[in-house]
Amino acid sequence: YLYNNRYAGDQVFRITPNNYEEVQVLKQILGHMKVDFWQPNSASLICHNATVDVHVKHNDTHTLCARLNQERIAYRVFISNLQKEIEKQTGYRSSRKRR
Amino acid sequence: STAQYNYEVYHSLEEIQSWMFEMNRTHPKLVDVFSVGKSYEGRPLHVLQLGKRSHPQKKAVWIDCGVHAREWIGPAFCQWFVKEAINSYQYDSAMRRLLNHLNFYIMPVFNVDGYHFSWTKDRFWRKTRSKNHKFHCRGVDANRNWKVKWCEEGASSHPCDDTYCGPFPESEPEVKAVAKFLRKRKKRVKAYISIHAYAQMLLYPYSYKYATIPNFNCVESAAHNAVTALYSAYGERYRYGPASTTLYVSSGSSIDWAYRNGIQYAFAFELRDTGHFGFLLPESLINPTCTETMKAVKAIASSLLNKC
Repeated sequence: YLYNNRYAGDQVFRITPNNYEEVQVLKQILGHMKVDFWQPNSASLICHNATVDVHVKHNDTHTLCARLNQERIAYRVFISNLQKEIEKQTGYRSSRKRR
Repeated sequence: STAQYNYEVYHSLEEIQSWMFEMNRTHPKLVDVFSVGKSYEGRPLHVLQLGKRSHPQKKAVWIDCGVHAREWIGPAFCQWFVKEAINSYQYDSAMRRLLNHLNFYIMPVFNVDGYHFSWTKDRFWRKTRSKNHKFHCRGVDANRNWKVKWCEEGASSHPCDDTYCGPFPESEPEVKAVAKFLRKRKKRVKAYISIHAYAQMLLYPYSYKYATIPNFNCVESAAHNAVTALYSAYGERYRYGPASTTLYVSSGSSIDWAYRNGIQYAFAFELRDTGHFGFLLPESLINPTCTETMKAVKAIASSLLNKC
């Protein structure tokens, strides 16, 4: 596996805070989790009606789902298994195939 | 050989570096290769000079790719641009005019350490790989490290953050080397283009404030022509405008630095997509993404040869 399969089960969430309150709650939730911001680049840049894409580790996905559901913040999972996407993107190809 | 080089796959740093020397070896009249310095981990920062060798004071366009390590479509585009420019020089009069009147400085991988790390250890690494002896976290955001409104709004002063501005402006050897190169040539370099991903946007100054640049009409027109050209390829829509309003406020960015240093046309592309694959854009989309972006970059370069 690429990267020693370290991304197995990790997911990327797309979260859309609709108003100022949801922005504040979302900053608070994500501020206490170890997530990797894809867009924007940090929690401080989150603003309403702008999508937030975050890479969430596999053992945090349920926690984040529960918190977002509890707060009724709209979200969807746009990459459900990051390791699979990584394998698909480059996969194991011989250098000959690269030429 | 370069004829068999596959431009529709992602290449490792080593492959890209050997490709650069091969392009110079096989196209000596149009391609030159040199280094502007060394990275934090000691890797050479190679740049290609693309253009017909004529008088030394030719206008120039600078294009860098791979400022952020995980944005792999950037280096893929820089290689695609060089290949297309050379292949079309003979039969495309527009490209021939560009290469006869302009030099293109192409830096396929700006953040060489980060890019290598994203291939070997962490696919989603973003920053450089410099070490701050007071903190366990590594790396500076190379697009927050330029000496313009450094480490103000939209950048972080915490070494563990992804938008860390660094201990001081140009602390990153990669940023310092490119800034030094451009500073020396700022009379000749007429456009600065930085390739990022993902959001499908074309951004120009200012990033650090909500304000209109003095040559707004010319830059806005060039941006409009560029995204219109891009759209003509596959119908992909790109938003364009000042980075502060189109994306968000950030300080210490390379386009603001370039603009402040007299480069009248400074753009940052955010290439595909808008959040389906994100940084993991499949190799099957390299061709269309690079083909459309090529049209946009040619439109910007052409606008330099026309008076505005």
